[in-house]
Amino acid sequence: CSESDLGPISLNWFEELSAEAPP
Amino acid sequence: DAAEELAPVLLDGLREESLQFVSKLKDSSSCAVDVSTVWWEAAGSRALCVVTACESSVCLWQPLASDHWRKVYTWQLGEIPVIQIVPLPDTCNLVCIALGDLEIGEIRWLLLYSSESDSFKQSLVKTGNIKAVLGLQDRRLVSSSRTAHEQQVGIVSLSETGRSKDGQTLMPPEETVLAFAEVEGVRDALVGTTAVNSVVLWSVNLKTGQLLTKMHVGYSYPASICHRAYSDSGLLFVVLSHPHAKESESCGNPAFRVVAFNPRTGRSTGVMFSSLPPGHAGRYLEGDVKDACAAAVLTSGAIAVWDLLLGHCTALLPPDPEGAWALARWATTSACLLAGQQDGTVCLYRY
Repeated sequence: CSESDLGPISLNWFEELSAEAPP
Repeated sequence: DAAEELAPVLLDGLREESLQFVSKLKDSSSCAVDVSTVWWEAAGSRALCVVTACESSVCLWQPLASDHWRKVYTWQLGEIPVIQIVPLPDTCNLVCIALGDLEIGEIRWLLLYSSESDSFKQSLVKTGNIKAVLGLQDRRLVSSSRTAHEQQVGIVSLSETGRSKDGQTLMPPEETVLAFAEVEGVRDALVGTTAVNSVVLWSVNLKTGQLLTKMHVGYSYPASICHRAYSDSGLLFVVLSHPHAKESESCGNPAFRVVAFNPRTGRSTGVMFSSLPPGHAGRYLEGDVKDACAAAVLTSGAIAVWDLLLGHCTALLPPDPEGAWALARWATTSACLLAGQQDGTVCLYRY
């Protein structure tokens, strides 16, 4: 899997999505 | 003789793993509905026991010496048929079952009430039009259910004494959730697959579970069911089965697929296909995944086993002369496969 296929990858995706999601 | 009759057939060139017949459990009752394993402690000894379910009862089997088994207890259920056993990871002396007709109508705990008096009991956990249920770590259970107007997704916990504790509500997606999987490696992350082929991701660390994102699987493989999810290198890997997939020249007849999602962008790519063995007619009926091992009952009455990382079929149990296979389940580890026949017989294989 490469970033060109899937877009920018973040190791902290869960924390980032949790912070952005409505409570 | 039974071992010889049921010896698994290894496919050409795939001889690294195999299935070895261990034992046969035969209950007098009819049609096997489901089979599972549970840790059970009684009289100071703890053992991995087998649980078998038919429509009207659930039996607990305890291991004896020399690969023999003894039926310890039978729970008689009411008029509503048992549909499935719901395995609960890391629990002891507790079995969860789902009952209903065409779909799940209620969920019950079956448990040891008192080890001193050796008495057993059952208690009602939830009722409703339940579409999917999964046992989670820490004695919890997640389920999706529908009323006429809305879908409810929630988690219930069970105390040590067998009482249901306060629940947790998860934000539901618009479409019906048909399966769940905990995300290994990410505490408090849960995924579900929906009736319109999406993967939904929740965070369940707050009182109300946040819906973090919804990602589409693609139209090529409709009605995907998630079996396992894990996080690695910033990607979310989901193991899906495809009960309604059509055969294609490029992928053959896929039973399982590993798909990598980037949760930040929602983009995905297929990582590995696990297709039916070449030349094997039929389709995927139902199956189970544990670690990198997948097993499935095929419409031919055979059970196939795959290494999901290699995408290879590693063993094939042909239909038994006395009856087709109806169930394939892994024990708490992928080292043991439980294979059920329509007449209620369950065979154990070492993998």
